[in-house]
Amino acid sequence: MLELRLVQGSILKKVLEAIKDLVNDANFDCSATGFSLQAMDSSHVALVALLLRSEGFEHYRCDRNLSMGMSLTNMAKMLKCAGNDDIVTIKADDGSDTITFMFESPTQDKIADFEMKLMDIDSEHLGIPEAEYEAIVRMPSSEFARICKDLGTIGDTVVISVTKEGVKFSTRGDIGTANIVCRQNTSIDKPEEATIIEMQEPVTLTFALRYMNSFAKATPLATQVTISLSSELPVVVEYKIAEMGYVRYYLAPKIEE
Amino acid sequence: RSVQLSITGFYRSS
Repeated sequence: MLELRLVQGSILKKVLEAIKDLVNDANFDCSATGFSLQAMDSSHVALVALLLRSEGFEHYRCDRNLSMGMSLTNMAKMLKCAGNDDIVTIKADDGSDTITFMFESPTQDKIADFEMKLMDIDSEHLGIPEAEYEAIVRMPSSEFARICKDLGTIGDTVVISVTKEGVKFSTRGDIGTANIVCRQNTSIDKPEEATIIEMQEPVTLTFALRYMNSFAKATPLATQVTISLSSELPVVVEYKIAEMGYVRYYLAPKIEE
Repeated sequence: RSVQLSITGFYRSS
């Protein structure tokens, strides 16, 4: 038996919007730790990892570990039917091939339940070791989204370069080139507007902008985004979900042949 | 010419 009650149901709506374009179908895993997912995009270039910790739910009952295959497109359709202020409860019985989403309005005058069919999904789970990153950039998520969107209109790839001067995002396309430099800005009165760069080594890596723009769909989840870079590793783009966990995206770099 | 690497080249199946 599984029963998870989330008063701030809008978090789940935002999570689905943040991952459904990257991954079509995925297994959600439920354990005492929390509600989680790890899935790769169909071309195995990017990976998304979601964690909603059990402590973040108002009620969390998960009698045994469960893995539930879901179509993210269909799940997003159902969650779109929940109001932004609704309380969302996820329910599943042991051995059932369906999952129920219950939406309660804040005043309890409207209660809806949506039952969705589960599916069998063969998915590969990857072990991601803890790593020391050469550079970690923390910046406003809206600024990062804007940069990826703007550069995406000019080129297909972004070169991210971190030096002690700041972080530079560059692209090149048929019409010309673009460079955007963000310098460290430790805004004390407005921490959500800060740009903080922790650099051990200067690092330069190239990534497909299509994926970065897909990751930026998580912007409504967090005011800040953390970008962790190392020359020999995929980039990690992390959006923390307040009090609950995170959505992390891993993206393999492009290299010059 | 740039080549897109795969995520599975970095992390192992667990």
